Amino acid sequence: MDDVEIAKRLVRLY
Amino acid sequence: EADAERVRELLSDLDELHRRKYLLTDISIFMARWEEAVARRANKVEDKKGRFWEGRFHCQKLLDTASILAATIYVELNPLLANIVELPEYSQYTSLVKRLKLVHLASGHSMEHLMDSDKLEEQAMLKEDVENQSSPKLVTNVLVCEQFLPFGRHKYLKVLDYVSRRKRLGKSSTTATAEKLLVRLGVEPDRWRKTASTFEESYRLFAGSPELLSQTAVEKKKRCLHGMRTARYVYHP
Repeated sequence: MDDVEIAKRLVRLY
Repeated sequence: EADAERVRELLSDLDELHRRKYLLTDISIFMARWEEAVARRANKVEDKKGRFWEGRFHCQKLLDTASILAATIYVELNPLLANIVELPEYSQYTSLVKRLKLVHLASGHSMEHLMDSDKLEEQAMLKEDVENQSSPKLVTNVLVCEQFLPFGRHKYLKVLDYVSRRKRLGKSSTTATAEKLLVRLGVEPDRWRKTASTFEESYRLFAGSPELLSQTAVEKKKRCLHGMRTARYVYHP
């Protein structure tokens, strides 16, 4: 998983 | 969709991004964040404001074995009582299915056999020692949290069966086993059984025997605790 996808998921979670 | 600006913000500091990702490898932190996110969305959907959890979740302290057992069975039977499943063993998200798998693996027999046969229980109990040496990996998390009750999973399943379908069981051996165990725990089986299906209403913040509730009330400097009436009704004097 690339950083962009990780960032998206983190934003959705927080 | 994730807010684009916040995504950009996170991507501008990759160390922070990876730190946050790493934090989530801790299961406790992950669950806390995840539940918080779910609760926030649920609050939004139901148009609730104010306190974060808004009474949707609360703690109940379980003071003795009989109350731990009642609360556990209440949770396991929740999908059944809510008419989501036809049989408790069909529940997807309770530990019951995993417990049954363990029994299944230990005895080499199917669930139907377990529920109806006494001989099998004895066989399975004999095999429990063997099983301890080679625990099935499939269900390890249940193995870890199983020891919170001072009796084996076979007795636990009998009590669960007793609560979920007492009428159909009549005066069977399951009833006898369950009742004997419950008496040993200091409760009147039939009365206790009802609290196992209405646990949240039966007790509020604390659950246990009248003595333990009184003790807790003194500690908390309260005159009386909600649930005392239930406790007096359920527990043997």
